[in-house]
Amino acid sequence: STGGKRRQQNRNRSTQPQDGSRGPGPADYNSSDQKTACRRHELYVSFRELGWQDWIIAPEGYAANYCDGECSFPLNAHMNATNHAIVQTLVHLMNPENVPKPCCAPTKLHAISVLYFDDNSNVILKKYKNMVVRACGCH
Amino acid sequence: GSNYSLDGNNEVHPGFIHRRLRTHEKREMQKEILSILGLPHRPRPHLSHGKYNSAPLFMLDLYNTISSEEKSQVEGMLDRYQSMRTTQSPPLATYQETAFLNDADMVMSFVNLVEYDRELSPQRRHHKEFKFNLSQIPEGEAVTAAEFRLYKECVSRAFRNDTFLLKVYQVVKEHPDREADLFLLESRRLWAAEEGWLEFDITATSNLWVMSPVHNLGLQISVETSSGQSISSKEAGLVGRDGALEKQPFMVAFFKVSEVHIRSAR
Repeated sequence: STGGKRRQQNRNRSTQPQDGSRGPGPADYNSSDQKTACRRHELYVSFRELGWQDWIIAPEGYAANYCDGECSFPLNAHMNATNHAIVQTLVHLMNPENVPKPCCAPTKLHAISVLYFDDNSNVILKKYKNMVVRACGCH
Repeated sequence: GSNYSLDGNNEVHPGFIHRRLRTHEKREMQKEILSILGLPHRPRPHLSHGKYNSAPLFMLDLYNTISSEEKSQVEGMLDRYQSMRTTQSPPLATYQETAFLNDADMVMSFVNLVEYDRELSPQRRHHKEFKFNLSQIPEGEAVTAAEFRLYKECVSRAFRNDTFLLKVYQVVKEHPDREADLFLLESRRLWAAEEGWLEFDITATSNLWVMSPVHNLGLQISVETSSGQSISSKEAGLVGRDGALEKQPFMVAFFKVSEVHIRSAR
């Protein structure tokens, strides 16, 4: 637990603009941290490369994307960290051997539509929910 | 697939294996993607009737409507309908289909399976049969709307100023020695000079066929002139199997998922 004075300082730190001499701003995290931080990566699933042009009419493929990276303290450097992820990080810091860090996972998923032939040459147009990762975050 | 970074500098993430897949890995990948798509195996369609006949074209039209909707949510449905009307001649999908589409989880078109047309019955009545295979609908899908679609061309001078009465029936029972028992679904008066797609609501019939495939004995149509003379559907300008591929009759059904699809554990 922390005293009221320190809590007040923290609150000020999070709400007031910071200059270069006080506390870590976004520029203070080195570039390797930024590279390993939880974020969305593009991944294109190509139906064409899977050799399915004869039965999938459209699309040729879709940008499925995926989430990867570390969810490490401070979480406000990451996109879309849940409140629980912050608690999870704190518990991980206290007991790193037994408690894992929060997961880097999708926070926004979108649907795609696929148009394809079935065995009887009938055509199916189907909406598939949660196929495309639009945003990632720490859970 | 391919992997590249968001900032476009082709930087490959260190944790990501970037290489060509081996044959067995590709097969595994195909299996996994098929699982995501909810398919037990890779479909092997017989595309002898032409890959782009009327049903696939109609479905592609619907797909493009959905895709443009996903790209631009701000565009109004009516605007899309108007643009569809101006860019295609004649239009396949109508405003009604677009409305059905918004409510549907799955749309499926069915090709006509009848190999021959019985143009003249023993009772000298012209009629044409249509059959569609609805036996392979995934479980948990309920029909919300279904249409039977026929293309009508402008007919020759003999009937130029005439009107026709087109009747669409559901075949209820077949008999070896006499005509089938029929249930009238719709009768519609058409101008001989009329041209374009005709849509008939067969939602109730389709529901019956999905729930009880043994009752799927198909549809019949018959055409009469204004004087009551039975004529063939061809004479009335209705395109059949010998007509243009993009004007072939077909049926389309709109489905809503009534059960949650759970992939089985492997």
